[in-house]
Amino acid sequence: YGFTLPGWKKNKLTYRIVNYTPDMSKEDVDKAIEEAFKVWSVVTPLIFTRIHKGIADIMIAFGTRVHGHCPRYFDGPLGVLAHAFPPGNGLGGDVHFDEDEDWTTGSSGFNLFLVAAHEFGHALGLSHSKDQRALMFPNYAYISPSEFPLSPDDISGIQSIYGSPPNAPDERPTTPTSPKICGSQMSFDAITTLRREVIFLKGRHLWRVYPDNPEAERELISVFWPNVTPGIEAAYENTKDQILLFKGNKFWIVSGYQVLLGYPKSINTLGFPKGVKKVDAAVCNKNTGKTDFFIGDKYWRFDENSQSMEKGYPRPTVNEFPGISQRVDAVFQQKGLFYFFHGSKQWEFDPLAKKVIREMKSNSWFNC
Amino acid sequence: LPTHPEKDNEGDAKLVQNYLNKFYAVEPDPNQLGWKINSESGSEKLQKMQQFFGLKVTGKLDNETLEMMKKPRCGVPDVGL
Repeated sequence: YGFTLPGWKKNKLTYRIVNYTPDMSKEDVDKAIEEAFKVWSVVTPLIFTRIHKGIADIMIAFGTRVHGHCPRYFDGPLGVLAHAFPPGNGLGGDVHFDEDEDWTTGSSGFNLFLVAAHEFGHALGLSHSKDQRALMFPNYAYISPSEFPLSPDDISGIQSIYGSPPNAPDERPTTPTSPKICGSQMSFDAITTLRREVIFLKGRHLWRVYPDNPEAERELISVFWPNVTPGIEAAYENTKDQILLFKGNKFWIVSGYQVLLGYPKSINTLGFPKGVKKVDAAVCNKNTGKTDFFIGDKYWRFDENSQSMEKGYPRPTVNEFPGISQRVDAVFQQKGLFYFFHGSKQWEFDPLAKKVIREMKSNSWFNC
Repeated sequence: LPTHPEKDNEGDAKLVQNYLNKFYAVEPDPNQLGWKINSESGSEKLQKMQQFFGLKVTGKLDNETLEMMKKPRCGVPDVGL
């Protein structure tokens, strides 16, 4: 992380939304801005109060190209999305959004909450971070709203200027929320075994479940595998005591805690054609040494011994796995059986009998 | 800026120049007497950018560097605030 001192010399700051984007309802803009300030107030002593007229510490506006007296110009759609000024008088602390972008509350276009949270980091004195997992990394990256957007790097940075919240139990950077594992709608991005453990991945976090220990251990992925970006989409354990992690068209091979050198590599090196942009889920059948990659409603089969994709694929998933008709979020093998996950459900599948044995909640592996 | 011949696409060269000037030009401090003219060459700025984004630091424009420059981002400079 980086910061520009001295930051604000007070903890109570005011903000004003000067104008609105036509892309979103005013209520959605108000909510996105309020939530974006909350991201920083939960990890610092800072308190943000909205005012509706006059000069606030943090003035928030939408503009295009040359806008008002701002010395920095916008560049039309894409490119620069927004900018902000470090704490100070006048322009200091102000935040501007490029109205030529498509502002949204979701994953399409650019999520106003996420960009605002980043820009408010600047308005509080942070500069850009080189840590690709940090919210203060310069490039835009969508993070699921169920995820708390600050990484440990962001929290360390802002707390080095303002300290931690008055009621924080200790000084370590705290990430106040992570997905509620026992929530009724809990789903997972990827699941893999690792020897006797089962590792569940979601956003920035992973949970390690041991067969004889009811309490799962939660970790930040960045603590476990520092060079791997969060938001892993597929994972599996191969026949060589290694884990392969997939995100977009890249994958890493991890041996123990060590990411092998030269990774990430493109998934095309595994034999996928150029048109394949990502993998939804993957599992290696320890009994056959074959790995099945699930993409949409089809699957590909990879031979771990010859390290090559088998001919005649992809095939419809439901042909080989009757009853598994939805897109597969995650899959793993345990005691010879496959467990397929989609949303908040999972299906236990017998690959020999080729049939679903039972349906369960996704988080049935946790002591909920 | 040293570039690969096939990379010598006019649009890309302009994009790269703008990017480096916008995010890697150390803005001179008006309070300093005899401002130090921003003498950093394009290649030095490019090395800084490649280092910041964890790319191979060559000072030469390659695909990966160009792709990174095309990604939507924040308008605040990465160095020399």
